[in-house]
Amino acid sequence: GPITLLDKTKEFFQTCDVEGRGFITRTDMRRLHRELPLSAEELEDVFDSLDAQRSGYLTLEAFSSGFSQFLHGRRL
Amino acid sequence: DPNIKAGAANEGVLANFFNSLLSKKTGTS
Repeated sequence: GPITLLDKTKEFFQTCDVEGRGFITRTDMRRLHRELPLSAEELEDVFDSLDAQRSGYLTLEAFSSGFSQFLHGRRL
Repeated sequence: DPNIKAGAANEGVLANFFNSLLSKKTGTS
């Protein structure tokens, strides 16, 4: 069937939430340097950008907010 | 204003991140 934006967002979130806890920590994000062409430092910057509230963890909501901002920026 | 500069840098790093996720997942259906 058709892949929705929500499906894609959840898929990406799960890629980051390796342990399936429902949130992403800074450590989870750093670990992604093995899978993505970004350094651990760059991934920490990503985490800080998405964690606008400085809560120390990212929920699906915060993650999807960042993703939609990115898509919006690309379209413009 | 350093905050504005930081915001621009963050956009770049987020774009890099999401582009990487998008290309990683391309063609897996």
